[in-house]
Amino acid sequence: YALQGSRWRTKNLTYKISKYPTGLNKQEVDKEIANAFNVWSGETDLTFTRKKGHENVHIEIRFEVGEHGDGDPFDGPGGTLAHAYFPVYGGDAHFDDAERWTIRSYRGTNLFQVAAHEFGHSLGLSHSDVKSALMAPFYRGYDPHFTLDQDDISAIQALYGTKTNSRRSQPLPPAEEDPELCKDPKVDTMFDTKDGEIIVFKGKYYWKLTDNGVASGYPRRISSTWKELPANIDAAFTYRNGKTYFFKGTQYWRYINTTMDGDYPKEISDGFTGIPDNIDAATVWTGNGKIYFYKGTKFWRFDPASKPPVRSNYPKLIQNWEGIPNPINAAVTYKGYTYFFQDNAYYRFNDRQFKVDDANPAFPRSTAYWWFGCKSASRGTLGNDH
Amino acid sequence: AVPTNVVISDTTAANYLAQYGYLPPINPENGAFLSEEKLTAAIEEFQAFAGLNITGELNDETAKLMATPRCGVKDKVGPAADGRSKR
Repeated sequence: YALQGSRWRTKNLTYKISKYPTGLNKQEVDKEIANAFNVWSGETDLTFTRKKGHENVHIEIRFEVGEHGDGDPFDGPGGTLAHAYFPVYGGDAHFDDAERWTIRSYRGTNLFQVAAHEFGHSLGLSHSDVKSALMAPFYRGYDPHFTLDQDDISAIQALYGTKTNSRRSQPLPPAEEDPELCKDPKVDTMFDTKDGEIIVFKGKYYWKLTDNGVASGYPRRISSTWKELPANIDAAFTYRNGKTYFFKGTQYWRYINTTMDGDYPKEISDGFTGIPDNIDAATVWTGNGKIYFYKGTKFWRFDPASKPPVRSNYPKLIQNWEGIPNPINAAVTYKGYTYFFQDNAYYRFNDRQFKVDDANPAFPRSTAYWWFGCKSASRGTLGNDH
Repeated sequence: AVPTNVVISDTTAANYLAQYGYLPPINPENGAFLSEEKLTAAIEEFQAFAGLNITGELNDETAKLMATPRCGVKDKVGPAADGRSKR
């Protein structure tokens, strides 16, 4: 990231929209502009208060066409979308009203994303050369799962410090439903961190779960937290050495928390001899603390302390795990149980009886309802009508 | 959408690079005297910042990126090229 060199002395800033875009509903614009400021107040103690009329404010926002009084004329559709002043020059933000500003649409130019970028300048941030950063200069199209890159967070916190008046001092907002997970609860993988948090990977995004659903502030980009980890991960687990292993295709990565632990990726055949490539799921089974890999109809047991780590009588058939279907998408340990996930359903395994647990409602249950807090999903057993 | 095959002249490129801080502001009178070396160096700096192959040439990917919608604030901001001064 790059800092221009000036910042506001106060963290409580005011703004007003003196001139609105011609093609959007004013209330909608007010909301999107507030959301754009929230991007920065979410990571610092900055607050942004909207003023109206002729009140003096820190940041004045205007939608203008062509020459608009600052010697930097806009250039019509495309090209320059907007510009902003750094704090030392006043902090104002101007948007080219010749653009087709849109909200939550793949068409036109997304108002929220461009505004959040411009307000970065109004706060003292220059352009970043990290392509995935909000403060990169080029417009990248509408991103329904927009999240700040770590680069942006480091930049704004270098100027205004971390967030201390955080939610921790107030009750956490209720666990939230995530529209994407509620609509399609099939995931790439789930794993528990060494702190016992449950993380869900799907595509290029990840969610942290709470006991009741999805933690607020998610999804985030996998790459913004686990640098150099690709999207569409096959499987992951955290071993009792506190290290988390991620698997994709023929390769695997090892991290301690979110820091890569050595030179990765490596080949699965090197680090997990006897385990195949392109696995479906992996977990440390709560029944014996060994590592289990699942692929198609088969499973392998990997014991780092054994020679060889995978006995010759593996693979065996997943149907040995009575009641567990195959193939599975994910497996995770949570509060002493091992859970298996297939499509929109999940199963809790009873380690002593070595079969799917008896429970009411019986398994399979809806992953969306019980793991992602989707109240609209079925609470009962999936696959039959009661 | 990122425009497809984009042809961009040296002059247009020079104006772009000046607008975003890679070249000193071009004075219409003496704009024509921009040396080849300066232009090449500015293109290299832009390519480095944008994560493109650093060739110093106005190749296709560079031209395409120059045609991509973007923020009007300079990329090179510092005491010299001080971004934007409110008039």
